[in-house]
Amino acid sequence: MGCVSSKQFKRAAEHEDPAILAKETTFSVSEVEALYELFKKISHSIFKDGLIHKEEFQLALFRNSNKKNLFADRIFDLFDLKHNGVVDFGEFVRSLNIFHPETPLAEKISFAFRLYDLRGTGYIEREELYEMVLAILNESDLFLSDDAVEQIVDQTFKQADLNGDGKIDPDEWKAFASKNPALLKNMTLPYLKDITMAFPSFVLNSGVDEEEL
Amino acid sequence: RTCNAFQLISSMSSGFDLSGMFESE
Repeated sequence: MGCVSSKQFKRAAEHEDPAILAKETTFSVSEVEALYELFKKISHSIFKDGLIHKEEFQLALFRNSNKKNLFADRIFDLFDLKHNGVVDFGEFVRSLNIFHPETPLAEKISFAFRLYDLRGTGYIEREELYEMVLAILNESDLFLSDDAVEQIVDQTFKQADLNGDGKIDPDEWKAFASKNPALLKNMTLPYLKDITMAFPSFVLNSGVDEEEL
Repeated sequence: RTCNAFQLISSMSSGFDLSGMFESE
């Protein structure tokens, strides 16, 4: 299809080559190009510099650039592979690739582990899980007593912390997540399977029209 | 049915649900 050929994808020239990104990921070249539509929209929503800033990420997720959310923060930090405070197009595509329906489960399990390992110690620790449960209750305007929260954390550790050392290591997490696939629900975005359908505007807008007018 | 903290997070967190990003179209 001429309308989605990479030759015509001139506007992404300052970003990484879609062919390289397609080679490294589950996405085809035209899907990478369609993702550029989404990237462009998000990265121009506030700062218009072609990079996604945290506020823009929050705006895309919540329609609100000031909404503080522990998990959105974590996801943003994991997307920011170069740790420079912004997400460029290559980081965006490589990170979203983990959420592709056809990406191996092992990659999704590992990403979720890093998400939950709040302090990057290599383990999901009790205090981290406690903190995350509080955050989720807070986000949902739910109140539970400290005892009830402790109980949830205890229960979870009873199931996941197989060697009983008070922290969940990557192998324990792998076993636990494999046994409970519902835990990985958020790690698959069906939208990514038909990304060119989700962003038909790319197909309509791409090509010579904008470049030559 | 036992309550599991990670289940709670994955079913309730809006920040860990990236679909919102695709629904703004």
